[in-house]
Amino acid sequence: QAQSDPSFIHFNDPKWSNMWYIHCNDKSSRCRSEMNILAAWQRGYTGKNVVVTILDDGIEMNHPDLAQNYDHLASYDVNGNDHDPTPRYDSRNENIHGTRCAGEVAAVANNSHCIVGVAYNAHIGGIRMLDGDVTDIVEAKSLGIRPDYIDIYSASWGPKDDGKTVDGPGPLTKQAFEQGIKKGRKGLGSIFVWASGNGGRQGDHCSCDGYTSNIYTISISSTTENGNKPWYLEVCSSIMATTYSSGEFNERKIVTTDLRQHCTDGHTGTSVSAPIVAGIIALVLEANLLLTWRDVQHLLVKTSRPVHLKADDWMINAAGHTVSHLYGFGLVDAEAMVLEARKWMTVPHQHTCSQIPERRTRYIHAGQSLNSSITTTGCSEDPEQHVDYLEHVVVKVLVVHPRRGDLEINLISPSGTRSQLLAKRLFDSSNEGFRNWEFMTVHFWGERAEGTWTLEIIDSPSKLRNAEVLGNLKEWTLILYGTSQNPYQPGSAQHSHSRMLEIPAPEEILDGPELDEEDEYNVTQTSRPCHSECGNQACDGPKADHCLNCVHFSFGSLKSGRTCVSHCPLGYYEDIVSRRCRRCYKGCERCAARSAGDCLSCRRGFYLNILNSSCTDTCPPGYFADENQRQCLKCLDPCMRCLRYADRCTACREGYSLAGMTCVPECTNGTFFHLEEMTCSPCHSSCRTCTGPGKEECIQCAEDYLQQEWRCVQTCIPGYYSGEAAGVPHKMCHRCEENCLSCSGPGTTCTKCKEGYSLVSRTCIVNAFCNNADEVFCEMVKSNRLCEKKLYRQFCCRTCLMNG
Amino acid sequence: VVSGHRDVYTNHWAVRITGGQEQADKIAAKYGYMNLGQIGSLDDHYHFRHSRVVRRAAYSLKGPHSFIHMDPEVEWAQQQVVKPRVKR
Repeated sequence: QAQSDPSFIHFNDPKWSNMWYIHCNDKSSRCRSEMNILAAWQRGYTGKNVVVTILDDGIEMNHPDLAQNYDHLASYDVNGNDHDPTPRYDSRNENIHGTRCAGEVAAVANNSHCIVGVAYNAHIGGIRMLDGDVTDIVEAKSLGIRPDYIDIYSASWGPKDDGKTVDGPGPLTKQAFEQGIKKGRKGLGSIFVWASGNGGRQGDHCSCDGYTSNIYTISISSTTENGNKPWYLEVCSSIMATTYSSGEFNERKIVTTDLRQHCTDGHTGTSVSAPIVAGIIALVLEANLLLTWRDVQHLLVKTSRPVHLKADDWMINAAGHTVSHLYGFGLVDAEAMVLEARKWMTVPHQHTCSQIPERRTRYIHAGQSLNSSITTTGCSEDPEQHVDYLEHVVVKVLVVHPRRGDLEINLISPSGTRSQLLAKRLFDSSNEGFRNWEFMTVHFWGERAEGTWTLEIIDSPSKLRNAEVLGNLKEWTLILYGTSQNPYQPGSAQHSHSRMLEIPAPEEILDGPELDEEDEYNVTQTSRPCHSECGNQACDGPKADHCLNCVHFSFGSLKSGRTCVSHCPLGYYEDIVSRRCRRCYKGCERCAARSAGDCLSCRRGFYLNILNSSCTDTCPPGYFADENQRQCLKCLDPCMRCLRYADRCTACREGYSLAGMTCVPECTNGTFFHLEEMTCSPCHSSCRTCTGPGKEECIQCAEDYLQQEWRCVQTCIPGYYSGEAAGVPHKMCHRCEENCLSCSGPGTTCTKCKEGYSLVSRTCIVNAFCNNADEVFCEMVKSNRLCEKKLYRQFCCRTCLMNG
Repeated sequence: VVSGHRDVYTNHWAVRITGGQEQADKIAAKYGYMNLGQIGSLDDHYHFRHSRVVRRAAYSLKGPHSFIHMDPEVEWAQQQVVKPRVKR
């Protein structure tokens, strides 16, 4: 009944009838509401028990449409460093943004106020972090608020959309993203949703925004009610999907809650698209709370649809997904997502495969295009890195160029799909180029990774340029993310509960079955040829696991299914005598026999200790764990302990001390370690210890010297007095009080003032305030001791009050 | 000046110091910083502020507080700059 009767749901919220993007029943208008949110509600999904927070300028928690769903545990004020994220109210109403976004997610339904949120039963919070200095710390703190409690973080902000900025998360924020993905939601991964950008009119491109092109964020764009491109929309290859938003003047707008308990349809921009998708993901998590961060992205790819969205770049990639640089895989479909979510099997582990073409500089000529190709197996040689089915693809480039905005960059996959990583940007005249900037594309999702990838850089000058100054592609790295098995194939390892028919991929084997005593097969003879790996005792079927005995080695057990193999897989060694694959010792990837000391190489996370040929997860002192070789390699003398690299010391041998992560000879006092010469060289005579030869490189001062800012002097300069200093053996020059040239210590101890000031009671007063009416008269007043009288003091301030 | 935008340096630092909160407090006191605590859920990362450094400067000013960058106990230190962020 619910399905058939769309008017089944009706709310008393005053703006319910204006919410065309959720329902449009009036048959008269050509309205379309293809996000199918109503249908998801009719199936009972409204975001119950799911927690969403808005990273923005605060949330008006007592707004009548938010109060009931407001969750203080999903909130914090990073700008003010307290637990109250209420926006700062000001005359210009600057801080409306967070409250508007929050309402899109979880405005209360049927409360006779304003609107209905997409997930009107979800918990909603706000993190106030934009209303002040936004630094790397502020962003990292905001993304790491209660990662085990908050499911979804929604952000509708980013670097300037001015068409010439290239900026993204700092090192801390990148770590916060990774931390959230690894540990958030108790290991399922936090969900980060980002609005793609409003720089359409400035010709901006969201590949230059490091937040939307980060693989850990879901980048969402906007379309208008009629499926047109809004004037503000930016394009890029990392956009995953789109939602309705306000658009052209003749099309209907999105209605939002507003600051000061208001309601408005005045909002325009791509901001609302992020909270709308955050709300839809809340419905999906209610349908299946065990979805990982990648499951959610797979669901978006799988269920979003182009419907009536107008774009001239729709293309179908080799996996059959339809995708556009404007709208990603299309308009989100809430109902399809919740239906898929209910029966979703978590996708296999994410693998990462990096490939760097041969390093050589490639010049980019104006008016021409440069192609650089790389052929990859998808790292099939390493089971832990093997990518066969693609998800995100990242290209990291180091490009020098006189005018960055003239560049267009495309990536062509082995299947021939072409993704535009960067379009020209008219306003970007920077000569900075791209320094290890990471472009990301989702357009190859589901395609196979193996084959030749081609990076194409087209340089078309938009203004007259010096043709001699060439750009050049110094280096680029192709980073493939995906899985080694087909994520949707019911037969793939993590789905099937039936017996292993093929030889499973190596990484499943490492923890494979113990060998069982061999049982005789009770089989009938067959007339068809046996598998090539079968021995001379025939077989009970055509496959390698139907053999009665093996030519080379047998692997597996009766329980898990036994098969004949030419070589034993990783984690096992070939027992020549019994012609069986026997398991190596824990942690070994290859071994000569089964004891701990027979390891030849180690599994990921273990390292070969060459001293005893065993695999351990930590290396002995004096050795460090080399990730690539998975071996314990010796630290470089004079490192006693090192980290990740032989020369990144964490402890030094006798006679050396650490400077950063380098062991430098311990130089005696009065000398410093000269890095270039690798010797101890003398400090300046005024220094006791120093960081270099100059007099401004002292750390501690020599005997009888005083620290003046970062130099050592014998006497303090005017305006300073010498005094004790905390934490250092020598004295320091401390500044006298304001306008005083010499003093004997802190506070009012001045003995001489600056020009234009008079010394009055050991403090300096500007002359304008303390003058004499008449010098001769005042001398007389003073000699007749009349200064005690207040009247005379006012006439002769300087003479009477000066005690010089 | 990066693409029309000049960095604004604050008196806040992010540092990575192993050894726990006490160790971080000790290093902070040694160079005159105040330790404002761990940064979100980033282990061993701390938020320091230096009251004797100007709150906003066009350049990263040198002084005794700069020595923290060379302290062997400090694996990494980053003076915070203001990042221009716009709402969409």
